[in-house]
Amino acid sequence: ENPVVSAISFSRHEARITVRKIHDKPGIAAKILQILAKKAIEVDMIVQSVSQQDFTDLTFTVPENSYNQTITLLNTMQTQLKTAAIEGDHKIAKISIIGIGMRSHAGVAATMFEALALKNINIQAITTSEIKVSVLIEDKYLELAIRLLHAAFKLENSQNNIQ
Amino acid sequence: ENPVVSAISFSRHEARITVRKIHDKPGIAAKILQILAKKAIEVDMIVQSVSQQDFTDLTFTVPENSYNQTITLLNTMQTQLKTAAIEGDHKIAKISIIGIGMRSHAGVAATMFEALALKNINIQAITTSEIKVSVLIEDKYLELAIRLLHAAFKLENSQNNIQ
Ligand SMILES: C[C@@H](O)[C@H](N)C(=O)O
Ligand SMILES: C[C@@H](O)[C@H](N)C(=O)O
Repeated sequence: ENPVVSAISFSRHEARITVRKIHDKPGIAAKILQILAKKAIEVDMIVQSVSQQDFTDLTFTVPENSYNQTITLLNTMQTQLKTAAIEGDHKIAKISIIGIGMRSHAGVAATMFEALALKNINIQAITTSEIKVSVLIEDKYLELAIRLLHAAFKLENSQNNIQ
Repeated sequence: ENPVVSAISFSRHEARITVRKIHDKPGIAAKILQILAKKAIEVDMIVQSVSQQDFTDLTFTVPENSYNQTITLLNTMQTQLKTAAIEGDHKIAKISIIGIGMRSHAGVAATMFEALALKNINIQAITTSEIKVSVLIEDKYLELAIRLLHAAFKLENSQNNIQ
């Protein structure tokens, strides 16, 4: 089956923040998101993988211009959250492939990841939805990544990218 | 701004697989997805958080009935992939809140996570897209989670859930 990737979307000037070593028990993720929601911090991507020995990390993205405020806010909550550290990087971009009706993400994800690997672009985080595979990369590689993915999926490298 | 969550979607009988301790360098994620794509394994969710000291984990979901095949396949590739372990759980469900035009995920995610925490439902993994927040939970809590989220977002608990 040939899933069709019909477009590439991207968003530059993002920042990512990772809350290291949170306890894997109910209520912890809620607490962190409540802190952010209370201060009206605009959160885009939220990524959490499966815990190991009762701990895991929570990564999320915010607009670059709220990076400092968010780091400061979470640092003040660190004792309450009992996390090991708050880390981040404010020069990040998100790039996604979009395909309606992808029954399986394996093939398109493999093609996407391979295209980035060819030019040594490192994938920092991955999330998917029914119609998308999104990755975080360093901001400076965004232009190159857009061209690589247009070529890999034989798309017009037009400027009609969805932001 | 009051982001509107208009529906809950879910998918039961999923299985999750985590490849532990993969090297955070270009090409590694591509290699894993290529292995799965070659055997036409239907992958739904792919989640990877930010690495620590050069290593990270990769979690993905497959239909429950391909769980054994996928674990066996990855175990045979373990030396080639140089991963620490392949772990999994075949009694998983995915549940998502859907809202068009959510500028920020923080508020709706906090509400979703809090509703699950009230009944002690543990969140195993989190991913988002522009219109969705999705979590993995134990299969046995799916019915309860659907009711909790319908109540939390004041939705009709109708059967028109998008599968
Ligand atoms: C780690 C975090 O997701 C936790 N399991 C929770 O449910 O809040
Ligand atoms: C960990 C994995 O995503 C790696 N960074 C890659 O680019 O393939």
